[in-house]
Amino acid sequence: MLELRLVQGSLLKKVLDAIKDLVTDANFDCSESGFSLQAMDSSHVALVALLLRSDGFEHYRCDRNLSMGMNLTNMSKMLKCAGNDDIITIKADDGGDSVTFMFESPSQDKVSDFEMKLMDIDSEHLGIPETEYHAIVKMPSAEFARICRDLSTIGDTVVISVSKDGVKFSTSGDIGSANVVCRQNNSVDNKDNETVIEMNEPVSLTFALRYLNSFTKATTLSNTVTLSMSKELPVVVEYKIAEIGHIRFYLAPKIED
Amino acid sequence: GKQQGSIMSFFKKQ
Repeated sequence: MLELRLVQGSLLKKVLDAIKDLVTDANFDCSESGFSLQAMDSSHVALVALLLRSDGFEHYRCDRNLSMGMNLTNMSKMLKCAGNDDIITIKADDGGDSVTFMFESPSQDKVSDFEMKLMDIDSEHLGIPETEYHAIVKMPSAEFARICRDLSTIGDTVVISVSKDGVKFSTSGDIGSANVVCRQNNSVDNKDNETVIEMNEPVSLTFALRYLNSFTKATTLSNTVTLSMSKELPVVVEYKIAEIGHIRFYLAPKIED
Repeated sequence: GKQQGSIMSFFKKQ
């Protein structure tokens, strides 16, 4: 028996919006520690890892570990039927073939339940090694989204370079080229507006912009984003989910033959 | 030119 009550139901709606275009089907894993998902996009270039910790739920009951295969397009259709202020409860029976999403309006005067069929998904769970990153950049998520969107009108790939001067995003295409440099700044008024660069050594990596643009659909989840990079390793693009967890996107770099 | 690698070449199956 599984019963997870999330008061801020809009978070789950936003999570689905953030990943449904990248991943079609995925297993949601439920354990004592939380509600999680790990899935790759269909071309196996990117991986998304979601964690909603159990202590972030108002009520969290998970009698035994459960993996529920869901079509994210269908799940998103159902969650779209929840109001933004609704409390969402996810319910499932052990060994059942469906999951129920219950939506309660804040004043409790409207209660809906939507039952969705589960599916069997053969997914490979990948082990993500602990890594010391050469550079970690924390910046406003809207700024990162703006840069990815702007540069994708010029080129298909972006070179992200971190040096002591700042973080540089560069692209080029048929019509020309573009560079955007963000320097470290300290905002006294608002930590969310800060760009903070922690660098052990300079790093420069090339990525396909269309994946980064897809990741920025998570911008509504957090005011800041963190980019963690090491030479010739996937970048981690992380959005914290207020008080409850995170969504991390891993993207394989483009590497010289 | 640069080639797109697979994420599976970095993270191993569990």
